[in-house]
Amino acid sequence: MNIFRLAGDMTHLLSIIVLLLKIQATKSCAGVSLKTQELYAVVFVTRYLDLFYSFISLYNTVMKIIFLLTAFTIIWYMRKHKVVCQTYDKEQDTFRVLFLIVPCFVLALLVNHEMSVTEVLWTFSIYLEAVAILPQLVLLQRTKNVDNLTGNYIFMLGSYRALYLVNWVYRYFTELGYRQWIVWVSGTVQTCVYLDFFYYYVQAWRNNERMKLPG
Amino acid sequence: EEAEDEHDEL
Repeated sequence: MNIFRLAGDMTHLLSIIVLLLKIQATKSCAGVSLKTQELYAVVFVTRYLDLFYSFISLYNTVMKIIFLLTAFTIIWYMRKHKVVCQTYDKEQDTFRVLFLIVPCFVLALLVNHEMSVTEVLWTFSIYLEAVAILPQLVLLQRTKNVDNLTGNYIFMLGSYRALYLVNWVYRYFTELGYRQWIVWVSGTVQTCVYLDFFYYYVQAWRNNERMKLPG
Repeated sequence: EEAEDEHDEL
């Protein structure tokens, strides 16, 4: 594992911690999309099925379990916590997730490495992760004002993806015969999804202003 | 081995 990959994973972990702390400390999930959080739970469950049949490293196993547990903890807060669930913008968070899930699943059936249940589900999780942030970005666009923590959460999620891109470039030049097209193409799409957000985030940061999205 | 490589990433 190279430094870019580790930095990417740590940024991913930090983004989740920031979101959990925001929810716990402010007892509010205003501006957070439950649809996106549920999509991430689907992504982790379908991708980490290999926890049951293969062992890669202790690091790998522990991180997978952390991602699964934190995803369900966030969902629990947003759905079940007495105070937090009342702050959820249900009326604004209306993205039709089936428009993401169905095409990703069909694509996973058509383009994969192996026609087995676990491999198709793993491929599905790669495709779905690429677009899972969309309900969150749409919610942000609707509510316009972005609070600092939600902004930082999304910025870190985007940074994690950018670091993974660098990790792949590094691996390409250091590992003989290393290539993984499905992951590369999806990962590039996923990183591009954040470009617009990055632009406004950096602009707000440079002007020392609160982040706002155009209407 | 390719598949194993891919599954190593989170």
